[in-house]
This record gives sequence, C-alpha cells and structure tokens, in this order.
Amino acid sequence: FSTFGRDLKWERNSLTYRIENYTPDMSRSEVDGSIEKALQVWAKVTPLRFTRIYSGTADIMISFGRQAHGDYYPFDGRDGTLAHAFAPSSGIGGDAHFDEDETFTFRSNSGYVLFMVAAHEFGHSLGLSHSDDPGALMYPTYTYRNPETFVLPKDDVNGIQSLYGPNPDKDPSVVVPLPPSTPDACDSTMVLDAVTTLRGEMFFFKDSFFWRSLPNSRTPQQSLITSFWPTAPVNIDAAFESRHSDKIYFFKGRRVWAFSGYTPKRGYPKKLTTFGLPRSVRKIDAALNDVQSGKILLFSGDYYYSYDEARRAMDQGYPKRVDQTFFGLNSKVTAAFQYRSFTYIYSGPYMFEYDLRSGRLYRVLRNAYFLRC
Amino acid sequence: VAVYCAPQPEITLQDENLAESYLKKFFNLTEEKGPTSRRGINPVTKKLSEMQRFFGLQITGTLDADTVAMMKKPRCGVPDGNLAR
Repeated sequence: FSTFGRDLKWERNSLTYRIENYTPDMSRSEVDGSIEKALQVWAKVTPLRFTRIYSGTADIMISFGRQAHGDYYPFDGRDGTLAHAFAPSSGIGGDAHFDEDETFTFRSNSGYVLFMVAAHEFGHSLGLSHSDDPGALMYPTYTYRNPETFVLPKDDVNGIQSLYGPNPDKDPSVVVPLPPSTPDACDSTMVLDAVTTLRGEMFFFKDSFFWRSLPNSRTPQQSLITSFWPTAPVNIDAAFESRHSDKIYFFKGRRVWAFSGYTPKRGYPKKLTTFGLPRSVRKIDAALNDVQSGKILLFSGDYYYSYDEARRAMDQGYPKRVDQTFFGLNSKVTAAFQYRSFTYIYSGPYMFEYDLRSGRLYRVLRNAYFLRC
Repeated sequence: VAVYCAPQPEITLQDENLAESYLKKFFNLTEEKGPTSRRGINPVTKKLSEMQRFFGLQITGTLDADTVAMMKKPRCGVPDGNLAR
C-alpha cells in the first residue's frame, strides 16, 4: 500500500459526505446504497464514521461529471479514467468525482460496478494512494468483483489502519471473514493450485491470482485471474495448454473452461466427462499435456487417466496408480506441466522432474525453481 | 525445438500517443526542454521503466504489447507513485 504522507489524513474520525448529483445509469436508491456501502468498507476496519448531509459543504463531496468538470483534471470519455478523488484536506480535499461517460452498474459486470469504483476512490479521500499489490482494492486498474461477497483485502486494511488504527467497536460475537491476502511468490511453503504453459510462457495459479513467467524476465508478473480471463473461475484445480488446438483449459470441480489465449471458447464450461472421465470423478487435482504423444494426463487422487486428444477418447488400461508410473511420488499431486520435454509434477511445495518416457525421476525441486521470488 | 509464441501485435503510432499521454497523466512525464534533454537517459524510457516496475511488467524501458495492454485497462485517474502526493 502507499499513502499520500502522514500529514494527509483527517484529524477527526467523524466525517460528512454529500451526493451532489446522480448518474442516469442507476436508480437514486442504487447510487445511495452503493456510496453508503463503499464508505462502510473503510468504516468497518477503522474508527472512521460517515454521516450523510444533503446541503452545504461536506468533507467528501461526491459528484458525476464528464470531460472538464470544474477541477484541473478533465475526464476522457468512455473507459480510460473512470473516476478520481482528492487526498484529505479542506476545500476540494476528500472529494470524489465519477466520469459520467462511463456506464455504472449496481452489481452487474455489464458496466463498472459503482460500489467498487467508489470504494477505491474513497480510499484516496481518506489518505491512501495506489498500491502495487494486484489484489488490492487500491490497485490503479479496475477489476470486476462481486459486491455481495467483497471483503477488503489485507493490503488495504494495513494501509488504512496505518493512518487511523483499527475499528474500536468491533463486536467479538460477529464473525468477520478474514481479509484475503495476495499470495507471495517468495513463500516457500506455498502450494500452487495449477501450472501450465501458454504460448511459450509459464503460468502459475494460486487462489484468485496467477503469475506469468516470461522466458527472459527476472521476476514474474502477478495479476488477478479475472483481470485477464473475466469468465474463468478462481481457486482452480488444474490447467493445461493444448498446442494442437491453441487452447488453455481450466478445471474446477466437475467443470472445464476453455480459452484461446484470453478469449473464451463458445460452449464452455463443459463437464469433466468431456475428457472421458467417469462420473465418479468429482474433480481433478492436476492436468498436463504430453506434447510428444498428444495425450492429456489427468490426475485425481492416487490415480491418473490418459486422454487421447486426437481420438477424443480415454486410452485403454486407465486409470493407473500415480506411483506406478512416477517413481518416488507417494503424496498427492497438486499441479503438473511439461516444459522443454521434461515433465514436472508438483506435490505440495515440491516439484518432481521426470522423463515421461522412462519414468525416471531426475530432481526434486522447490516452487522457486521456475516461479522466481 | 518448436517454440510457440503469441504473435506480438505491432505498436502503432496511436499506441505511442496513448503511452505519452498516459505517462504524462500518471507518471509525471514532462516535456524536457533545453540542455537536460540532451543529457542522460531519455525521459520517456525512464518513465516507461517506472510504470513497468510499478505494474510488475518486464522492465524494458520500451513500449511493448503488454505495456500498451496495461495502459488500455480502465483505471482510477489519480496518478501512481510519488506524483500522487
């Protein structure tokens, strides 16, 4: 997180706000509700309390405007800049402006969810600057999140509490969901959800995030899965790339999603049975595409299946026990992929390097071998 | 060895204009005039590297497809980094 500096914060905890005008995209009550809910995101974790006023000058004046709208920062039409807000101070300080040329929505992702945009802008109104944590609310770019299930991420809680401290009124009897924290590539105990290649790059999935490891780049780029694949699930079970059809597949529970690059394929998600798996298989733990044979290996529990992509059928003689083929692999498979003709099977924070033809185990490595810290 | 790489889309003049406007707005790229502009690192390269570092992109100081894609994402109008102060 980052702040505008310690001197740029409100010196009192009771603040006023006023909604000066409305967007025609939503009903007035939806706008009122979105703004109130967005302020409560911050009130929940601090001593700050917000009171609405309907006339005069409030600490946080909220308005919708387009292009040049009375400050030195004109908006730019559809998309691009969605809104901006000013750090705590008198006058324009704390005010939040929303670009009327955008389509704002109450909850659907057919436009920009006003609650999400407002919660971000009020972070600025209270003294937070942008965070470079891709999972943070205060990350500069917009990502759709479900307003019904939104929980302020840990990075933002740390940021706002560095200015105002925690909420003194927390009711111990009320169970609040833990703030989600962004997985750390340097965490040697981290168990990845899935790993795959995609057009020459490596992608590592964990919770709502993925890292993209570029061949000649020192550190991998971390992003939210939904910022690249908006319709994909999070907390996925497995993923693999089909070079043959230039598709990437994501598995979660009994369903399979398919994308060409970042473009969703029509007709997905489909059922696991699409890959010839028996109905008894409720989820898979890992998947890999053996480039040489064109087989897709699907791991579930102690067993794995082999699906022939060209014949679109399960190979005979499967499932087989994992430890029958992969010597030394006696624990649950959590991810798998192939890279430069070697096969990598993850089990927890360890990665087993095999030659798939001979079944020979070459090395046992840590996550950090590919996912650089 | 078959290497599969996504065809990198060309960087257009429009992309370059977008990038200059983006860096001015969010990373305080200023029109360098006079002797300073002849000395040291090109200000656009410097600001591009700053932006790529902030967003965890490959730090090349040159405009590439990933950097342009990040610049096209809808975002907040408050500048990034120290400029915001």
